[in-house]
Amino acid sequence: SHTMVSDIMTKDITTIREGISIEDAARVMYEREVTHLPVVSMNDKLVGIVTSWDISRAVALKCRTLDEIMITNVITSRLDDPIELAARRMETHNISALPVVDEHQKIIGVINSESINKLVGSY
Amino acid sequence: SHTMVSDIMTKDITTIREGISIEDAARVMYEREVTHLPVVSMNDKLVGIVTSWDISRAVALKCRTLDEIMITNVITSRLDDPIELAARRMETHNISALPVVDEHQKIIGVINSESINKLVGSY
Ligand SMILES: C[S@@+](CC[C@H](N)C(=O)[O-])C[C@H]1O[C@@H](n2cnc3c(N)ncnc32)[C@H](O)[C@@H]1O
Ligand SMILES: C[S@@+](CC[C@H](N)C(=O)[O-])C[C@H]1O[C@@H](n2cnc3c(N)ncnc32)[C@H](O)[C@@H]1O
Repeated sequence: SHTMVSDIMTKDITTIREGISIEDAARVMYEREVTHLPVVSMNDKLVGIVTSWDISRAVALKCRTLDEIMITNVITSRLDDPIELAARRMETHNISALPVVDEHQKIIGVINSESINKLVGSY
Repeated sequence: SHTMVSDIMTKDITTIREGISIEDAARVMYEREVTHLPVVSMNDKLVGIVTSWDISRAVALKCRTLDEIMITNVITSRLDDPIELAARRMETHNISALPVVDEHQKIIGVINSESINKLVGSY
């Protein structure tokens, strides 16, 4: 297909600020019904990601702060990536969402396995 | 496509017994690196599902027991369902995994949005 990430990514992005508590992150996930939270700095740059799996890991390992569970080496995607590339990148790293960033590391969208799922559901 | 659920589902299923603690469920998710745990009774019948999102919900709402967060009305799939049907079912319910059950409600596999993702990655 010639479908690009920009064609199917969601622009409705829920992010959190670095330094909030694990409980606050869990509350945002619950209220917005999302499983992935990109973490941004004061000037809106992507600095990490926290997922519901990380919250579960915090419960298993009795972690106290977001810093202990936040992943800082974030795998991302670009607007003009073909969706096959995004799908392979998620498969390789066993993850199910990629923040889409511009050349300044600002988040402009999120592509996840659910966006790709929708594509297959409509064949 | 003529691809069926049985062609791409995973048969490596991690389940938990009803009645275990939230911490134990979180520990299984961490050790097996999974986000969905079908819950089974003593005679291996599917009785519910708990996901990492539910563990996160437990943190947000300060839930104490697995019963408070386990979903009992589980959306499932059958072996001979076309994958497009499974994908649409996940999209309709905003979920990302379906236990695959036989006619006795015994779990024989799991299909998730990552299994469908793999398909798209290989085009
Ligand atoms: C390796 S996956 C395993 C569980 C499951 N497959 C999933 O998708 O959540 C879980 C870990 O991946 C990390 N993760 C998720 N999306 C990520 C991304 N775009 N870049 C880097 N790490 C990511 C999470 O922070 C979490 O620590
Ligand atoms: C509605 S989704 C929202 C978050 C996200 N989209 C996800 O897939 O986890 C989260 C809820 O769906 C439930 N759920 C996941 N898979 C399910 C299934 N096969 N049948 C019924 N409920 C399921 C979980 O137990 C959890 O309470």
